[in-house]
Amino acid sequence: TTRTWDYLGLSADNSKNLLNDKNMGDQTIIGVIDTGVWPESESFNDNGVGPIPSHWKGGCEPGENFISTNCNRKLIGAKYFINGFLAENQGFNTTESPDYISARDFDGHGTHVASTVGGSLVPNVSYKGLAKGTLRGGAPRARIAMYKACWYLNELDGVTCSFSDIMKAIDEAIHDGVDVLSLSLGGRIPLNSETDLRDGIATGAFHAVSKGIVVVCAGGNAGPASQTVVNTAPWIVTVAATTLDRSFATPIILGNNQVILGQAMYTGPELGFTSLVYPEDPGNSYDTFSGVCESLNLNPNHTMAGKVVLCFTTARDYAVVSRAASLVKAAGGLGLIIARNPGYNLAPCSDDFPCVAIDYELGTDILFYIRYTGSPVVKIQPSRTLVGEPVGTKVATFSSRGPNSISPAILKPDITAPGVSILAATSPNKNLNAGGFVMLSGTSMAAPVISGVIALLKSLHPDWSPAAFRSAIVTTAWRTDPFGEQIFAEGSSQKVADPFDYGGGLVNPEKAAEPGLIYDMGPQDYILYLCSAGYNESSISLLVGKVTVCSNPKPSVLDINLPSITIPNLKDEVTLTRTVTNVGPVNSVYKVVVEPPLGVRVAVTPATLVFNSKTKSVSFRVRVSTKHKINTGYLFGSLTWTDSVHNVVIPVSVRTQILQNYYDEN
Amino acid sequence: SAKSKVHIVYLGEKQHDDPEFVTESHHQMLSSLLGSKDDAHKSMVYSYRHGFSGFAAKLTKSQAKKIADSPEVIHVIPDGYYELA
Repeated sequence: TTRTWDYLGLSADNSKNLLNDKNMGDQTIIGVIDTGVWPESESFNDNGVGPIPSHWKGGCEPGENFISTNCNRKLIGAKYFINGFLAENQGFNTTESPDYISARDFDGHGTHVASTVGGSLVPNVSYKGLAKGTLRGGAPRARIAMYKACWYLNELDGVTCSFSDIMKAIDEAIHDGVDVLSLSLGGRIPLNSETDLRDGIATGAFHAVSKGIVVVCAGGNAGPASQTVVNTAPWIVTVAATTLDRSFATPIILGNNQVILGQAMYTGPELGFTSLVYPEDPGNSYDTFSGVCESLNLNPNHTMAGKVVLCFTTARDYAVVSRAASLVKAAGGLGLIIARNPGYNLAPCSDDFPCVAIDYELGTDILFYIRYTGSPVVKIQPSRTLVGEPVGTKVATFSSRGPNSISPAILKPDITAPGVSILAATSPNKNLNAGGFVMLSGTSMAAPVISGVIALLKSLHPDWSPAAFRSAIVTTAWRTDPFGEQIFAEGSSQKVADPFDYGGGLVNPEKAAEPGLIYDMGPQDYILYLCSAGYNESSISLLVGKVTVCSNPKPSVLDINLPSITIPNLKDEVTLTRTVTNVGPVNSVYKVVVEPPLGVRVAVTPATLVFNSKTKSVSFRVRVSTKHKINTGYLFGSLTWTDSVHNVVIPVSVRTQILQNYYDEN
Repeated sequence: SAKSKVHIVYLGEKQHDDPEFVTESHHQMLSSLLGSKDDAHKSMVYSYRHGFSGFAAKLTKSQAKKIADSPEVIHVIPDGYYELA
């Protein structure tokens, strides 16, 4: 977070921005359901934070290494939920577990999320000199309530969160009076329906949203494959992850003086010119050789001892880098250069071992240098932080992609925010932490950015519905980076990002503060959605707590008042409706501007919307027809209402399906 | 098959504003299923009573099936897991 907020235009130095206008989110309470919190972190100091908001009804629950005075005016709530986990894992030994049976965070993930969403200002934070700056949350004076429902398990060397504990955490958060609920958790595809308790987050979130609480969830880390996004219920704000305009350039200097800038978090001393090897059979050996990063252990140690090793991998996960570095180090090697496709999950190798990532093209350059040079050598310099231009913004490879596999007409993810190499507070138990701060990547890191922005917006618009906040951030989002350059999306080849990568785009907090128009929704709209999705009336009635009768014929899912239009199966022509509510100047006139998807006709009536003191909301119809004669993929456009001050943009995504319900693999 | 596992019994929107009353209704429902207040108390893991109504309890498969057939129950599912993102 030492770069996130400046990048998004919420610099603390600018006295006139949303951040400072709304006293940094003071009086807003953000609930976080996660692995707990490290309360002593500087991120949770309450300097300059006012009294606890009067609507707070929660508390600070004591437990192992956690006393009620660990809370303060910043961290106002801390509770833990382990009964479900314990009841199902009776062999779990709470005394032997390294995790704390309290809201105290062992893993560090929850602390990272909490400090990103609403941490106080902490100047001069860095990871061993990298990413230096002032660390802070999106709403630095908002209050944080931690609900710990995720537990570290030795056997997994990871964290697990049971549905029953999460549902209790949501239940308590609703009671305690949180304004925003941030969940950096998720399941996996196939998704469960929204009325099926197997999606406990969707069920709990429904009740939270019905009570005016904005629920923000991570969209998942199963990208770049399509249809992998999770937490897709239309009442949830689902978040994708991008990079920042920041990288950790690491000079690799070859013996022929060619300089290649790789990526690493190498903070050790410069490695002077050292022999460079790509492990391969020299043609006269009975030994086995492998230049594949995962198989470096097949190489005789003497091949790598005292050298920098080049290897290639098709894997994108950091574990491969870490394992390969360990193998090289164990063989007496001095450094590692990994050629791979970008995975956007850079991390330092342990013990400051130099390990640098490059792409296949640069990897092949180095390979040819090795093959065609008598004594190849290389120098590796420490990583440097590169900020701003020319570093472009990318949707991270890992960020889960739409379309939504339950209801493709409901665009997911909704929005994107930085979630790659984010430096924030953590537990001192966390591997690779530096002074209680660590760099992490994931949609887990992007979701609290959106929660923090919504906390600021909530201070400005306390009466808005959760859907209004979603609309405001989606319709005003950047579809370029903040400098006007295109956002790319990593996949099997890099492409220009589209709504299935980033929803409305990259969150633009300043613009979201005054969106002009909003696509509002309330519980009745969610009922319409449930009816349109075919859920039976008795389930819907019990979910919403009142007798519900769906109209006959059923409402169309295309008419759900989302700030997006997604038509997954257009055959001839379809007409849909949206309603916009004026939240700008009372007397306003908006005109429509349509950028239709290629080969698709989009007609909007009326083409002008007039608002005054009597007319706050106006509906319009959108007629969409296709010129295509074949089943196409999704094509993208946009629909904008503009009064020349506000541009209220929604993404339009259309797939022509002449043959319906057809799986194409010809 | 007689092994108890945590199940979530979801009842939808709460029908009463007093959380104590909501929890009491959960205990009653569980008591009628299990035959005693004591067994209900031992089985109960959580009562969801503020934002919505439901409970988590240790139930056998057959008990879970039986309670799922109650008209006021929307869903009964065995507990599951989420992961961090």
